[in-house]
Amino acid sequence: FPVAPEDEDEEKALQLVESYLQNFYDLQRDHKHHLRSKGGNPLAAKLKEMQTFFGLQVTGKPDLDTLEIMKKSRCGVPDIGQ
Amino acid sequence: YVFTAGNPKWKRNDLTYRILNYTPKMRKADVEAAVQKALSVWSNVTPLTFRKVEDKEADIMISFAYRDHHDNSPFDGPNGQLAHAFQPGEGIGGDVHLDEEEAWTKNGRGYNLFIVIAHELGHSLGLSHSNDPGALMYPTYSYTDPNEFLLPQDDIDGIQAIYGQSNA
Repeated sequence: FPVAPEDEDEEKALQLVESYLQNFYDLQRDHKHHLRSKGGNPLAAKLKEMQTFFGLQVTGKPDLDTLEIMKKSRCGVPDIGQ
Repeated sequence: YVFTAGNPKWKRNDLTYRILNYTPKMRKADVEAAVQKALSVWSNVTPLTFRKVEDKEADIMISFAYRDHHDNSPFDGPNGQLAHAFQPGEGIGGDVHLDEEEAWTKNGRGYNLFIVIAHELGHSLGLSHSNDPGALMYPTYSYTDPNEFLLPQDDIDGIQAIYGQSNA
């Protein structure tokens, strides 16, 4: 069956969030592995770091305000962990 | 303002720069003017001076590049990542890379080259990203008319904390 549009949007949003946090907040590319083996959610933790940096509401979730910032054009230098 | 981890800084105040190549989207003279104006943003408030060199290694090498340009940080095409720069140091240290696939301009359309280079030079001199939304070193792009641009106090405080105030 064709993917429902909402699922497609969600998939795109997740890809945006993951690549943004990998590029600028040092999210490890194998963070999913961490999810299964050690518990905790590295992606949510990094998302909180990003939301704190930009003065957004710290939810650990990719809410609309967070996605808006992630879509902005920007400098390629990471915000943390240089 | 935030210093780059490890507080790297140039050990000399008299730095050199070189423009390795030019975007075809702007006149060469306009690229040069944007670079000079961006450098003066920082030299106006510190003892730093910048001298242009034509054909040898400079402290700050400025170039336009496509996608993978062999520094482990590939560009991503139009929009998204506009440019990046490296902290003070030998070799690639201090260098500024600009994504050639961006719509570079000298005005408010596309991405203003002066604003982006001025930001990247902050990295070249040892500053990291500031979380002050009004700072030049804030990570996301926002346009200011170059003729009205004044370096924000957060950035002045940061760069003077590294190099001191201007001798002028």
